Amino acid sequence: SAFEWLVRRVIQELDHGGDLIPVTSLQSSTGFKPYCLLVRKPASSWFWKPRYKHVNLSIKDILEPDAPEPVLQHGGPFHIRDTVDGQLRTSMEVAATGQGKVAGRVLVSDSSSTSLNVFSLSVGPNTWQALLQERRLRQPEHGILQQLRHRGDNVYVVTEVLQTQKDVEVTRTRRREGSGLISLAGAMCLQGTGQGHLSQKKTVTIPSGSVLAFRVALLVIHSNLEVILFPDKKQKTFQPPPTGDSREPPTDISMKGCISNFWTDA
Amino acid sequence: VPANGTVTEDFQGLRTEVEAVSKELALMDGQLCQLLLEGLEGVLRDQLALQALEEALEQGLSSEPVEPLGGPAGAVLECLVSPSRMLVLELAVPFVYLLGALNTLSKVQHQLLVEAMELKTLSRQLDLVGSLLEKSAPWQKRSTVSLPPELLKSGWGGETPAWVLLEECGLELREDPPHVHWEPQAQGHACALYASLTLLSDLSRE
Repeated sequence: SAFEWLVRRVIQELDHGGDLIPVTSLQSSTGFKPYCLLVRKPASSWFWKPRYKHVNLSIKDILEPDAPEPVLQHGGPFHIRDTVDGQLRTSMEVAATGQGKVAGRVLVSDSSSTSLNVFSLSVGPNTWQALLQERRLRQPEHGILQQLRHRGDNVYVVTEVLQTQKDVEVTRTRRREGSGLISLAGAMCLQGTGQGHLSQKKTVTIPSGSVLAFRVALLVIHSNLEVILFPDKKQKTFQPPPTGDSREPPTDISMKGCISNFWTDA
Repeated sequence: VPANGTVTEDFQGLRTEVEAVSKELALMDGQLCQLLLEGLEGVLRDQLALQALEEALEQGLSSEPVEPLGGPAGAVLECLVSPSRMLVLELAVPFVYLLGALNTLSKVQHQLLVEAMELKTLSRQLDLVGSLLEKSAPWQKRSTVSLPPELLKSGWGGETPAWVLLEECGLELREDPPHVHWEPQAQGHACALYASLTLLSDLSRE
């Protein structure tokens, strides 16, 4: 889809480490804001990646609401220019413009060049520390969290997002002859180049503030709440009930933590 | 996963993985395959049904009784549960794999798969995608892959199903001469497309 194309292009330019997770549909984009909670659908194969699904819950919903709202750090905006030459996109340029400067969508040099601005929002390490020290887990536990605990699902929290700064119009054109082509708000201009015959055009407007990609951290909910930015494979959100113990798991989180520690020590 | 537990991240590894699942489907009764296929056509037309079916199967895999579902998802699910409403794992596990692959693909690709099922052209698309994956090794590097003309007899261009199926994976395509610009980011989608085409064509006994 045009949205996925845009996401791929942005990630290609801004994420060389490969740890940004692309949002796959515009419809689900709002569920990946900072602090939103996610579960990860395990991939059934070695060859495609696991998918993240939002659970309509933010970390603020599971913490006691008696502290100031945590702030987010802004990064960028990153200016991405997509130059289209005839039928083929030939280059993209990225430049970070001054922080806080609103550049918006600009038609750059000629009729076949377009651009967009994206910026990042992230939760700083110090914010996490303060948030988890000052605010305690809400009791009783939120119903959705109880369900996830019952299923043994790991829960992740969105720590950073890349989002659009202004509305972006993405137009997809297909030629009766020649290659398929997608461009940023450039289709009308391309018609003027006189190359090929356009037979189909689809345009989607991606609103400002749409999340294109995100990073996550693992939540660990034992005796207290922890946010693990670099989890290892053994770390789980919820402690599994001790083997051989058929009793119902305790609902009180601190009690569960004690029991877990007891079994670990033993 | 093959019996020796090792999978290499290349076309051979993918084929081994998919064949392991395919062997399970081959044991299914032909009539059951037909029922599953008909249900899947309905599920692929309805994204919510696809999600509901995947959720139900996940619930069943954690050894819980499975709640009945309505619509096409329900028709598929009923083929995979015992009278006590527990999943029959031999049937459900390959199906979970297939749903995982299908869920990696886009809505447009789902529509094209349904058309290919109806027109019995799954194996033709499979040959093309398989050829591309084999030639684009190593997948971690960008490359340009020429497509063999014998695999493009049913047409190649911006509006043909083969073109759109590959383009939706995030690949850039060219018409003349026919070739594909391989992008490492497209690997997951392309592999999921290969797995979907293989297992659907197995189910339809093409």
